[in-house]
Amino acid sequence: SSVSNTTWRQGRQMLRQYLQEIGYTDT
Amino acid sequence: RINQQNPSIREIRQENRELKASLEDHQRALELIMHKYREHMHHKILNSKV
Amino acid sequence: RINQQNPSIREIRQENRELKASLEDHQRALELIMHKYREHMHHKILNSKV
Repeated sequence: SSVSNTTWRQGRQMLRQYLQEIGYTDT
Repeated sequence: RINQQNPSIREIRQENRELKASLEDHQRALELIMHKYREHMHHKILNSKV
Repeated sequence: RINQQNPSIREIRQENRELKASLEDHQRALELIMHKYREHMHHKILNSKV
């Protein structure tokens, strides 16, 4: 699987960024 | 061998839990984003009608 | 005991692979949706300027 350990853990960081971008401040 | 194996079981189990938690976060984020997206589309339709 | 333990390791490893694959799908879906969303917002800003 190409999702090495670190990338899927960075996924959460991406979520936070996306949610803030569309206007959800409470992560 | 059993002891050698055990830490790996613990690690795999730990990763398993983290993966499941992360998947839940992704599903919740997807719902939130889709909700926001529908809201925007709804406004857009309303405005275009006005 | 080792044999008894083994299948569980294999199963957990298998589940981990599936979880990672599913997480990857979610991340790709989120990227697509965010891209669409940004495009949509961009148009909205352009239209409001027009």
